[in-house]
Order: sequence, then structure tokens, then C-alpha cells
Amino acid sequence: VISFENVTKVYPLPAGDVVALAGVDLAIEEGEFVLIMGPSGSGKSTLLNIMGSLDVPTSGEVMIAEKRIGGMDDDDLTLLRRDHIGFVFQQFNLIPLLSVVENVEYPLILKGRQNGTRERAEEVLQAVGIEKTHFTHKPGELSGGQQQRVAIARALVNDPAFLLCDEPTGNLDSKTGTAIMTLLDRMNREEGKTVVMVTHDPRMTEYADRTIRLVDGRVEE
Amino acid sequence: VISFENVTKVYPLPAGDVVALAGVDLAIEEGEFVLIMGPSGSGKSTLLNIMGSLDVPTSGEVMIAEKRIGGMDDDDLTLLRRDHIGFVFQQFNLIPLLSVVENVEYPLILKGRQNGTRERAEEVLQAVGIEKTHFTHKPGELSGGQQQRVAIARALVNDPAFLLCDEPTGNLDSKTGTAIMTLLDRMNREEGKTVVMVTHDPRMTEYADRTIRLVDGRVEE
Ligand SMILES: Nc1ncnc2c1ncn2[C@@H]1O[C@H](COP(=O)(O)OP(=O)(O)OP(=O)(O)O)[C@@H](O)[C@H]1O
Ligand SMILES: Nc1ncnc2c1ncn2[C@@H]1O[C@H](COP(=O)(O)OP(=O)(O)OP(=O)(O)O)[C@@H](O)[C@H]1O
Ligand SMILES: [Mg+2]
Ligand SMILES: [Mg+2]
Repeated sequence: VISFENVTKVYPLPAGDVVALAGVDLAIEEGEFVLIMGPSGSGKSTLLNIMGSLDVPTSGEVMIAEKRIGGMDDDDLTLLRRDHIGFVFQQFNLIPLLSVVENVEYPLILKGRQNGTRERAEEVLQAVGIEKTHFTHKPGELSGGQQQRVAIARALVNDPAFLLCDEPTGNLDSKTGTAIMTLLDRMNREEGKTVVMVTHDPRMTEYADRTIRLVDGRVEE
Repeated sequence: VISFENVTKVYPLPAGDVVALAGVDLAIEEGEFVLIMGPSGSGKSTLLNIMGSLDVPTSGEVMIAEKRIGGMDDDDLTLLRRDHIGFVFQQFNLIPLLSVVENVEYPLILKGRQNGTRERAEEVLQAVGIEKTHFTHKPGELSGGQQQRVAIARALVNDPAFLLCDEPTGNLDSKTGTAIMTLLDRMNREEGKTVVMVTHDPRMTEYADRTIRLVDGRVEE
């Protein structure tokens, strides 16, 4: 349900082009839980961003749920993201001026939901272990791990078919990290969601069906 | 050389005060390598920020290198930080408009150095494994792990007596993380620097002299 065919991504910079992805081929089946691993700078976030239609490849073909990413305009890309993909960013990307619960409500509001947005947001926040006492905090009034979990809640709130997670447990202690993985594992096994996760933690392999390894912008054989 | 006596930190918020540290006592000897561990939200970053004179306690006494933190004005706090403490932030805090090498040069310039700033910055960047080809990149043109290592380089560039690191390897793959830890370990063992590191990774205990564990804002006995 996700495929990359000979995908290359080049960042053009004055000092010289950076080839972040070099002819990547991959295929992910519906309902799979796949890890992406590799050294720092090997292209993992770049790959996930293209997969999540946040960026487009320089060349090559990307298909998400039967749709070619390269052939879509910005409005169509936005709808695909909004309706089908939950994304957990490496740097969280929470909105500083919104409270915790408003950050998580936001995707619901974007999708046009008019009722029960507050309740749904609170439900998902509790599922990721954020206490009610923190719901009115701004992101700057949270710990690193708390911010990370709010970002995860925001990715889950629209009940997306695809979950793309860029190092979702990097700032979490072991117990909290395990709680998050258990949640994602259940969503994969019981609800059939497709999960693609970038991680540096080899302990995560026990949750996944398989691991794709990137090195210097290429899938390692 | 670092001591906390009955240190409390309260964040006053409209919804209710948050007690991030509750009567913390600790002492760190010169030349020690100490880990701070604990669950998400337990007060680790708060403790490290106070230790690094980036914040002051609500109550209690903090001494860094014979100086009371609570009794200092902002100018004195800034000088203590600038001259003695290297800090690696959990969220990196790189300056978006400066290039990699300018970010690392910046503490040297703040300290009044006039010659050799570029060379020193490049030396330290290479020590943390950032390649020359990335020196002109802006932080937004780097991977997460590359940003983290630039932040580490910036903390090291003034050759500080104290290194305070808030999860310095969270975004790094195992090999890169080990390279960073080897560097910090050498600075501790061979140059006598005092290192205090927050981490979630139990593998880090092999580098440290001891571990302080925080739970709900208190040092666990
Ligand atoms: N600026 C702030 N304003 C209000 N509350 C804050 C602020 N910073 C932190 N807190 C709260 O204080 C508590 C301790 O936060 P701290 O960042 O020290 O935790 P931490 O141990 O570093 O957690 P993590 O492992 O998730 O980074 C948390 O409950 C957090 O929500
Ligand atoms: N916006 C950008 N502009 C220019 N170069 C970029 C940009 N983003 C990433 N790069 C470069 O592309 C390469 C791949 O970056 P990417 O963020 O995909 O790596 P990563 O595997 O996620 O690394 P990490 O594990 O450190 O997060 C790196 O060399 C990086 O410096
Ligand atoms: Mg990345
Ligand atoms: Mg923290």
C-alpha cells in the first residue's frame, strides 16, 4: 500500500547538492509494522517525510494508498495527510501558542469535526499517559518526554490508517517508551493500522514485522 | 564542587503550581562523571537547568564552583555560564539563522576571543563527527542527529570545566552515540572535567562514576 520506485531526493545548496536518498525501492503492505533504521544522516527522516507527503521526491515514483505522490498538487497532498496519515515528527512540531489539549484537538478541527473534539482529544492524551493536570500547559511548560507524547496523541487523534513515527520514543524513559510501543502495537495488531517507525533502539525490533536499513541514502540489501 | 541543599522548584501556572523539584539534596565532586536518570517529567531537565545557572530555584541553596547561584544577578550568572559551563540542551537550541560553524563559533566570540575562532570551531565539529561538507548548512538543513552533535560541539568549544548534558545521545544511532560518549569519557578521565548527564539509556552507566535517580522531583534513596 506504500511503494517507492527508484526514489531520489536531492537538497540543492550553494555549497553543493546533498543526496539524501539515492534510488530507493521499497514496498510496505497494508497492516505491516516496519522499522526504518540506520546511521545519523542516512536519510531516514527524508524518507519518512516523503512517505507522509510532507515533501516530494526529486525523482522516482511514490504511491500511497493507490495515489501517486509526485502527481498531486498541494491541496490534494494536504487532504491525503489530513485524512489518512498520522505523523509523529522527530522535533515534535507542537504549536507553541496552543495548549496541550488544543494542539491535539487541532487535527480534528482541520478535518471539520464540530462535536466532541475536546472529549476525543482528552481521551487520546490519557491513552498516551498525559495527566489532566497538564492539559492546559503550553508546550514550553512541558518536559521533553511530555511534549513527545503530546505529539504522539496528535498523530493518533484522527484515527489514521497510516502511522509514520520519526523516533517516537527517543525522549522517553524505558517504562514510558514501552507503554507507547504497546499502544502502537495494539493499533497495528487489533486495528490493522500500517505503522512505519524510524528508531535507533534495537529493542523495538520485537514489535515490528521487519526492518529496512538505510545507509547513505540507500536501502541496504 | 556542585551542591544542592533542599532545592525546590515550583512553576506557578494558572491551573495550579507544578512542583518540579521537591527538597533536592545532592553533591558532585570535581572530576566526577554522574548520570541523572528518572521517568519522564521527574524533574531532570529542571535540575540540570538550575545546575547550569539557566534558572534559579524557588527555594534552597545551590553552589557551583564556590558561588551561590541564588545570590547572583543575571550578569554574574551569564559570566559563570559563559566561562565555566558547557551545556547541551535537550532541544538543541541552535540559532536557526547561523550556519553550523557560526553556531559553534558563537560562544568563542561571546567570550571575547578574536583569533582562531573559525579554526577552533572546525576542530571541535570534526571531533564530534560533523563533516566539512555540512559546515555551511543552517540547522534546518541538518538531520536530527547532526543537529545534536553540533549542539555538543558548541558546548565543548570554550573548553569548560563543567559539562552538563541533557540527553546528548537521544537522537543518535548506536555507533555515533558511542563515539560521543568516548569523547566525553576522555574529557572526564584525561582532562578532569566534571560531567553531569541526563539520559534514559542504561548503557550509559558504564561510563559514569555513579547515578542519581529522580522520581517526582525527589532524589531517590
Ligand atoms: N516551564 C515550565 N512551566 C511549567 N511547568 C514545567 C515547565 N518545565 C517543566 N515543567 C513541568 O515540571 C515537571 C518536570 O519537568 P522536567 O522538564 O524537569 O522533566 P524531565 O525529567 O526532564 O522529563 P523528560 O524526561 O520528559 O524530559 C513536569 O511535570 C513538567 O510538566
Ligand atoms: N532541509 C535540508 N536541506 C539540506 N540538507 C538536508 C536537509 N534535511 C536533511 N538534509 C541532509 O540530508 C541528509 C539526510 O538527512 P535526514 O534528516 O534524512 O537523516 P536521518 O537519517 O533522519 O538522520 P538522524 O538519525 O540524525 O535524524 C543529511 O546529510 C542531512 O544533512
Ligand atoms: Mg532523522
Ligand atoms: Mg527533560
